Amino acid sequence: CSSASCQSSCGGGGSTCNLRNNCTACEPISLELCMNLPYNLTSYPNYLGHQSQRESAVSWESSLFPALVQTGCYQFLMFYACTLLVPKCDPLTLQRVPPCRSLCRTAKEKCESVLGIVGLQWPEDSDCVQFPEDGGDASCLLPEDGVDECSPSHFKCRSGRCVLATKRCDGHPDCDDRSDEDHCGCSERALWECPGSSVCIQTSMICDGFPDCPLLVDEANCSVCRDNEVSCNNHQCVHRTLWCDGRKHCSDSSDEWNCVSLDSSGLTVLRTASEYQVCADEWNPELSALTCQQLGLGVPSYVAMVTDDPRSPGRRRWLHVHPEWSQRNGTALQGRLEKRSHACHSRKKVSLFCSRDDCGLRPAVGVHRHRKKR
Amino acid sequence: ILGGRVSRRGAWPWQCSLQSGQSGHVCGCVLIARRWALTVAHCFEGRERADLWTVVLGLSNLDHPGVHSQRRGVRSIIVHPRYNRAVVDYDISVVQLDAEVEETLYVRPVCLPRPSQLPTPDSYCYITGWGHMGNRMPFKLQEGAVRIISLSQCQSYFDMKTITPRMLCAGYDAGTVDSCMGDSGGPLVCEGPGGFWTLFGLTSWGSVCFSKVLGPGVYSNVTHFTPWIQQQIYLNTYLVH
Repeated sequence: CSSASCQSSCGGGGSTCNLRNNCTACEPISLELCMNLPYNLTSYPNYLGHQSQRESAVSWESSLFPALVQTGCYQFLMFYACTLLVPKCDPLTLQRVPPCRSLCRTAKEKCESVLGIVGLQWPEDSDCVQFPEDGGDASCLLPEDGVDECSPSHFKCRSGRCVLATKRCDGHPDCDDRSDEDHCGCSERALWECPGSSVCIQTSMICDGFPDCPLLVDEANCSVCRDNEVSCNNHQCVHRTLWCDGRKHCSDSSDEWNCVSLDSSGLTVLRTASEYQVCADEWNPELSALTCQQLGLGVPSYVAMVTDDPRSPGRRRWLHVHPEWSQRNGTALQGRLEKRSHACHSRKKVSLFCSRDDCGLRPAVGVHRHRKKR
Repeated sequence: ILGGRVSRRGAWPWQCSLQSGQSGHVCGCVLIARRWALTVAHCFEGRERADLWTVVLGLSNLDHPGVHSQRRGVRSIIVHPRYNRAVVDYDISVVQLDAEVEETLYVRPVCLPRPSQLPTPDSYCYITGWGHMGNRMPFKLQEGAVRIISLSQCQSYFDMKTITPRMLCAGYDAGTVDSCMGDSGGPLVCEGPGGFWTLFGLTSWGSVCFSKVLGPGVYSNVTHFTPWIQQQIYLNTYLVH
């Protein structure tokens, strides 16, 4: 049969199936737009020529009517639209129950002109003559008390107006009383609320490697790595010994991020995810320049070999300049150092300060500035 | 640049022109290191391949590049992974040149802001570019002074858009000085102590600027992206293999 709503008697593909009017049966309403009607069975084809609820769901009328409802042109417009989209099906007679002609006429009189303003036509399939007069022999539908003016796809303003649910908490007031922007928590906007704060983020941002919540909670507990592994920024797990070895192992290369740091206590390099000092033996100016450049801090402005204070807390770990450091071109500093032992012959560590190389200067402007005698 | 003026040769040595094939100048860009420039992500829409692009520096007159200009190919384009074209958020790209530039009087990098360094609201900074109002493109590099506007005040100009922390606003209520098409990707720079200029914004979007201009321009907030920028340079310099 042409529509999926045929009875099993038609299921066999018998000749009666070719006659559409034999394929009558009621089916539950599944079109979200019309899930709050005073009836819950429908049958197809409907009064707009759609053959199934699936076709109705993607029809232009199913986006036209909800938008038109926002204008408030007629209180029962949504009810009328649903009697066309998903006509009532009488479970006894298996017949469709149409809207009354007066309902059709009222909706058209009140709302057709609004469509005209935006250059749209009233749906031509819905000619009111086809519907019975109310009070006549044929039963027809009129809105009863309590019929909801808004559909489940709408948000009902405090004032009673209906606006599309997508406009709820979208940051722009659409209700005449702005009530669509009241009490806008994260869930109203289909967002995820950061624990401990009112910050809302898209669910796709959770565990995506970019911290969005205060306290970075959206990137916490995103991976379960073994004891001898470390979690990459994208929550992959990489063996601890590969961390900051100068070669990428995480697919986002985060195992080689922030391996080198400078602070008042000097140069610190991460290796196997632990902090090391750099032994000053064999250190040289090229490595100082590489360090500042790698950190994007410009050029070395001060380099010192500082005697390590044995009283300072924490266990001493030393990295040494790799004998082949100069052959490792294109490698970051951490790839040019090596673990040799926990001793450093001179017991001196590298301390380094960088200064932004001469960026942001405009020497040519000075050129024009020299004084010209008048 | 609306309401701007012709800039002197060498006044903005970090300004570059991002050019593609027959189109010639498409967007502005900013030199931040000998081999690295910044621009905005939306300039590459539909033209993501690096070999389609050329970067020209040391330009004053688009039509007559002159002896001070330097032309480089593009080795790679790194668009921010979170770039959102619908709302023009995370609108930034790092551009790796195919060879280092030679630093001269007319070609020099600008400073990147330090972490959390922001321009002072209501302070005056400069925007530059070869943008236009939909009519004739100026050949000479234009410059204009704009005032930094707070995000909350900026949001009031754009009720249909969200101004995010990745954005920076500058300009005037009446839009008297503003950036326009073709300026995208160009710099918003502010002068700091000692005459050092720092890059705080990249021209990104705004209200229509070819008719009556209303409201300020919106720039990508470079401070927000400095760690990401440094990371991309580091990864593409030291971890290529």
